[in-house]
Order: sequence, then structure tokens, then C-alpha cells
Amino acid sequence: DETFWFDELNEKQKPLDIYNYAEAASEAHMMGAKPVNKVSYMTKVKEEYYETIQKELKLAYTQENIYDEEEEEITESDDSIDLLLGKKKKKKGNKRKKGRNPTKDEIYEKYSIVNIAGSVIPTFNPSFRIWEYNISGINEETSINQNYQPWDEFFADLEVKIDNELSSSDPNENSMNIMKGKKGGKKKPDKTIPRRKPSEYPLGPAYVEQLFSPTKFIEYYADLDQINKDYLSLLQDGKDKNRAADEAFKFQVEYTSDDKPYSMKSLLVKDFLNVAVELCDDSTEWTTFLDRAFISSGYSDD
Amino acid sequence: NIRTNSHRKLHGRFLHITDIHPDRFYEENASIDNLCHPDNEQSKHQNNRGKDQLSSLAPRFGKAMSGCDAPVDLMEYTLKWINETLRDHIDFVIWTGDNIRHDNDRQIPRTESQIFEMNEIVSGKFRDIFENKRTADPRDFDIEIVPSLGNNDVFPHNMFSLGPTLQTREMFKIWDVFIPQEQRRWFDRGVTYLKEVIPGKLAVISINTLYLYKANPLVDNCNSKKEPGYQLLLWLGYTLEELRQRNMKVWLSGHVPPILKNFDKSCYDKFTLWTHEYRDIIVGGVYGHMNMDHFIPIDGEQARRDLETLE
Repeated sequence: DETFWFDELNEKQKPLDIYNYAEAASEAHMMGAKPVNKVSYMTKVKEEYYETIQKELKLAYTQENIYDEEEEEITESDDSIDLLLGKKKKKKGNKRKKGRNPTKDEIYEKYSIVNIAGSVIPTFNPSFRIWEYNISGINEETSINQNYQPWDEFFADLEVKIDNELSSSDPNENSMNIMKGKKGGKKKPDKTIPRRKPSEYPLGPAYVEQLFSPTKFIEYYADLDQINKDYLSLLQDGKDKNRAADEAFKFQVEYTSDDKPYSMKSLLVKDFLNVAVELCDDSTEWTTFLDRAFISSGYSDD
Repeated sequence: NIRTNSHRKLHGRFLHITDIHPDRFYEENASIDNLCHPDNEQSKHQNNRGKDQLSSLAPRFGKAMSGCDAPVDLMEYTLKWINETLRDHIDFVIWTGDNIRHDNDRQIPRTESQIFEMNEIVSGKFRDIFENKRTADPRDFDIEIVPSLGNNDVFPHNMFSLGPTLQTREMFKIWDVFIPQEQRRWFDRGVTYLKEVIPGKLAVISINTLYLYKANPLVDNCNSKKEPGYQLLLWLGYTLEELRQRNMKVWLSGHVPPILKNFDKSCYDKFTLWTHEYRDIIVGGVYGHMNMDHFIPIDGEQARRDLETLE
């Protein structure tokens, strides 16, 4: 029986799953240790994410430039405005279909940004962030719609909906039945996969400047070496521990999102993607980016 | 605030703070090699070596890149600085977890009660700073706080199952004043909730990312209804749709960042796709865990292609 149990367990846990879990668990453990290989990690981020975006956006730019040139040629060679517009439209349509590469606006739209923060624990220096966001016109927005059901009713209904959903057949079981050739009927849609955004909903504050769009951030940090030095020096000057601590301890601005060398005028998705491209193109900017990632601690992989 | 019928001025700013990791065993002048924990013989020996050895001793406010957790003083002075300098200039606080030391000292392994206790202490400090001191209502805050669960806030670390469990109940007790009352039942199941930080207009969703996290041994994927991640994504979908219907915007927040390195692939693809398809209302996502300040763009169209291929 024991052998059977073990075989079954092995079958369930493929080696790859175990490896994935072990790797993730080891990485989680390392979070509490001295930082190692963090420059390598950041280089991977650059190679796997930023450089992909760089390639996509450069292709889109090139394509759009070719486009503009074609349009200019048409303008120069034709006198008839009606004909010109007709030709332009035709050319534009053909090019878009033929190229199949997304435009830069389409690229901006398919991405979301995961903002990963510096910590208070001094893995590097302690830090936190203040985000600023657009509140202009907040009072002009339509007042709160009272017609919606109160949140308590919504969440009570939601629990019932989820329980009903969970008690119906499993999408995986359906797939298994189909694979095994059993009659399982039509596979139910997996409700954890969203439908495409209906086109009538405009892009939100992450993509187009509007109410609640993030506009700027301020990264604060505590220079621990300096603080500890100042503290000891104040103690030597005869101050008591509490007073010395009060005077020595302070956070200061490490940088803001609009600081050079890769200043961001706003914090829309396109601004982050453009910074990603800049970081690939400019080694000085990348060095600054790394310094900020490690909260001005001077960390390197050596 | 509809509940308290009070008004406050908006500043257009919020604070995101994460991974405080206060360590009550951190001791000034203990050996850094001993994780800044007291080791009587070693500490005595090193203290006798004189000032030239000061660099290997734990300073009062912590040492960057030493591998030590945060001294309690670092937490205290950080929150004090925030209270004195920023409190009156922000609208809400997103606080993304890990409020207890790492489990990295074999001589003093963490216990479940220590984890709850420290979480309670830190939670109390946030409450003290941001509560409305002019009222006796413990749920009335000048500045709303939205905490989320870190992988070190659970015992054993990384491991967290679907509730109701002792741990989900404890977390509810600790965060009682931060969690909207109508969501306590769901919180007890999933430690995920929604908070309106500007009523009727802007919300923050606190996501229990441990249900999507590769390093949680109780998570296999997000495809089966038995999986906690599947249930979380169901909740997320319905909730995002409700926010869309109400014409509200929302920030996503959580401890473990939703990137491929951290999330199970099916959980990553589905989560990324929700983020993408609700791009009309999602303002952004803020996370902690990795201790490094950076950003990662995630591709919603790629996530859909990968899911369709799998299908």
C-alpha cells in the first residue's frame, strides 16, 4: 500500500513542479539573507522584459516612419485632393493589414505595469514611496450613484455566486473527460478567464491622463551608514540616546520620477515603457537605475 | 466618508510601504555574523576587540546589505518620521505585508504565536498613527489603511491554505478595523478584500498573493476549482466587473509581485489577463517582497495567447 501511495504521489507531482516549487521556496528564503546576484537578476529583467519592449517599439516606430514617408510621397505626386485622400486611405489600410505588427499605441495598451517597491528592512537602504495622482476635477465628476446595491448586499450575493460556481463541474474535469473520450457535453467556460474588454469602455487612468492617473512618485530613503554615524557622534557629544536618535534619524528624498537622467513627465504605461527602452539604449541611465533599485546602497554582485 | 458622514480634504497622494520585517531579537552591538542576534560569548568577545571592529557589530538602526532583519528601532523611527512628516499630506496607505522577522536563525526559530504577536504590534502602530483621534469609533480613520498578507506573515512561511483556518481568523482579528465589515466572511476564506479609499470613486484591492505563489506548497495551479487561486480569481473577476459598473477606478495591491518568476504560470496568465481586460478601471499595481525598487511590464495579449494554447 505504501508503495502504491508513493507512486501515486510521484505521478501527481511531476519533477518539474517540484523543481519549480523548490526554486521558488529557495528564493523566498534568500529574501531574508544578504543580497546576492541582484545585479544578475536586474540584468535578466532588462533582457527578458525591457529589451522585448524595445524591439517591439522600435519595429512599430520604423513601420510608422515608413508610413509617414509613403504619405508624403503621395502628397507630392498628386494634385487632386479627393484622389489623394482616397489613395492615402487605401495605402494606409493595405500597409496595416500587410504588416501585422502592432502600432506603438497597441503595444502600450497590451502592457500593464507591476510596480515593485523597495523595503523598510535594510536588505539595501530602507525606503518607501509616495505616489501622486491626478485629482483635478474630482468634484465635477458625477456624484456617487446611489442606485447600485449596497456593498453588503453585493458581497453576500457574491459568496452565493462563487459557491454555486464552485459546486458545478470543474473545467479541468471536463477537459479530462473530453481527453478520455467520455461524453461530457459542451465544456463550460472557465470563469477565471476574463472576456475581452468591450470596446465602449475607454482606456483608464493608467493609459490616458485623467482623474486618478498617477502623475509622479517620490522615493524616500534612509542613509543608514550616515544615520548610524551621526547617532554615534551625537552620543560622543554627550547627548542622551533618545535625543541623539531623534536628531540623527531621518528619511530623505532619494529621487523623484521626474528626476534626470530618465525623467518621466507622467506615470502612464507608455511612460514606463519608454523608460524601459531608454534603459536598454543608455548605459549611464541603466547604472543610475541599478543604483536606485538598490536604494543608493552601493550594492554590486562582487 | 459616507459611513461617518465626515469630510476630508484630498491631497492627491498616497503612501506605499512594505516589508518592514521588525526583529525583536535584533540587538545593538550584537554580531552581524550572528544575524544581529545576541550570542553571549561571541558578542562579549567582539565587544572587547575595540572600535576597529565596530563595522562587524550591529548598529542601532540596522545595517544595509548585512542580511540582518530590521531592528525594532528602525520600524519605530520610520513610522514616527512618517507620522510627523507625511501623515497630513496623504489620502491613504497601501501596506503590503511581511511584518515579522525572517525564519533564518536556527537557534531561535519563529513560532506561530510570535508571528501573530508582531503583526498585532505593527498593526497597532499603523492604527495609532492614522486613526481619527477625535472619535471613539475604532474603524474611523483620517487616512485609510489597506494591508495585505506577506509570505512571512504566515506559519510556516509561504504556506497558506484556503480558509476558514486558525490563521485567517487570527489575521482578521489583527486587521479587524481595516477590513470592511461586509467582507469579513469572504476575508475569512481568502484574506482578500476591497476597500473604497475615496468612497464611490477610488478603491484598492488587497490581494492574497500567496494563493497564486509558486513557493506556497498548497498551490498547484489556478485551473482547478479546488485551488485557492481559482477561487481568488473568481472573486476578483466579479469584483472588478462591479467596480466597472459603478464607474469606479481601482489600484491592485499585494505582497508577492505578479510576475512569472513568482506566480504559477496558469495563475500568472489569468491574473495578467484580468489586469489587461480591466484596463479601463485599473490604475496600477503595487507590490513588495523583492526589496528592490523596479518595475516590470506584463503583456496581457501574450497571457491570452498562452491560455488559448493551453486550452
